[in-house]
Amino acid sequence: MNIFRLFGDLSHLAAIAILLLKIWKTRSCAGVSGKTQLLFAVCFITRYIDLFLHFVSLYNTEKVMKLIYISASVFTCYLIFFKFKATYDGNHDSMRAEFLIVPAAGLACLINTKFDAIEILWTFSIYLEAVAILPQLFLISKTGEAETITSHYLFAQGSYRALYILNWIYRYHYESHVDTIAIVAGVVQTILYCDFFYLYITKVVKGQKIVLPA
Amino acid sequence: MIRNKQHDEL
Repeated sequence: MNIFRLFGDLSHLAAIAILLLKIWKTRSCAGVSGKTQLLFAVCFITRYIDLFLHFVSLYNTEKVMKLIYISASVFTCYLIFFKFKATYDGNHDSMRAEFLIVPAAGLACLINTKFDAIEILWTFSIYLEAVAILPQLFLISKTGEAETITSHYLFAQGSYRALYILNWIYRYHYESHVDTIAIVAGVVQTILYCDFFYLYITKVVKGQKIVLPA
Repeated sequence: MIRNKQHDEL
């Protein structure tokens, strides 16, 4: 474990907590893409499937973190699609999730480190995570604005994988550990946030709201 | 089912 990975996981936890707080406090999921949250839930379940296959004692933080990720993302989906369904902006959350799931699944069958069920699921989860934020970015481009709290969520969510890139550089240099699939997907994932990062740093940090040119 | 030790990250 290195500082980059630690802060990456903390940033990820922060993103999940910020979104939950936003929805719970405002009792509304306006401006939040339900599809992105569904895709993240699928990512966690397919990536941590080993938790279900053979029960492991919760002695170490890694197992606990995985359970937190899975339960928090499922709970977020529950809030969006059930509890606060009336505030879900389905009209603007219109990116076809199938266009992300099918290519990720196909690619996972073609490019993977080992052709076995667990490995294919893990690879699918990595590829899907790289593009899972697209419906959320698409929704913001459709509505033309993002609530400040949602911008903080996106900044924490984008920073998590950016910090993981630093973690991979660190591990390559000090542990000569390389996980090519995770690295390539992580770079793609972080690149997708670039224009948002620019808007966040030039606007939100100065207290302005993100409003996209219509 | 041996978990792939290669993926030791979240």
